[in-house]
Amino acid sequence: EGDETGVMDSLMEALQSGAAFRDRRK
Amino acid sequence: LSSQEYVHELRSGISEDKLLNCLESLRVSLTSNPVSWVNNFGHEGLGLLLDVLERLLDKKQQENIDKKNQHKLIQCLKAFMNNKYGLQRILGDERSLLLLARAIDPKQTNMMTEIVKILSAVCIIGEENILDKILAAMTIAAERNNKERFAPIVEGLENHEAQQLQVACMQLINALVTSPDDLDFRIHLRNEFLRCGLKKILPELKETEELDIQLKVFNENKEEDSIEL
Repeated sequence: EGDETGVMDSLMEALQSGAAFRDRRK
Repeated sequence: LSSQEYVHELRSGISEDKLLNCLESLRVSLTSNPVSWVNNFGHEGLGLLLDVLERLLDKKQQENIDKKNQHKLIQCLKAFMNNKYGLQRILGDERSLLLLARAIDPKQTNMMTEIVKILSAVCIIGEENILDKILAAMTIAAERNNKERFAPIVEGLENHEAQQLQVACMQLINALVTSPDDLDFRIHLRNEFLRCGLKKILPELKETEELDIQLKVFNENKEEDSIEL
């Protein structure tokens, strides 16, 4: 599982789509 | 080249075009090789990459080649941290965030776009007191140029000729402002951005379609916070 790449790419996609901000504190 | 050969090259003090070629080759290797390779390189390689970046940022007179090398270094760091191991290593080295913040330059729009996206991504992973570390890095970096800490971000947001940079800057604002659990701290950060120039430019930003999603996020969170208040 530690060998999984694309971590930053998926974080950046979540930011781009706005998904990263939905219910951030729930 | 093997990871150790890159370490040797970076340690040998190469510069200018030779450094640029080495970094581009390293970027490709960090992107395409397995995480174990990145892991091997990272033991000594991360520190060396940060050393080179710091040396370039400390140069009084920055030539064009220096800016290209800075940009390439940012791309190498992003490739390095594109897996759990590299991300943990970067977050473990306190210089990383400070050097990333110091490399922010609104005149270098492509590089700033990539840096701001990296900072936004790091901000939302939920690592303990990561928000404080990012804010501290931005404060120290801005003080070196006698600027307010958020001024470069608002300046990037104003650049209508660089829409990717505008979107990245709005993402970082949203990432920072939605991070605190404490309502007062969220309001404090939002107000700091508004005072720093965001209030003045918000009306015109609505014209830029690419910003719709991020402006919607910004307004929704502002609304939720005022209801909570």
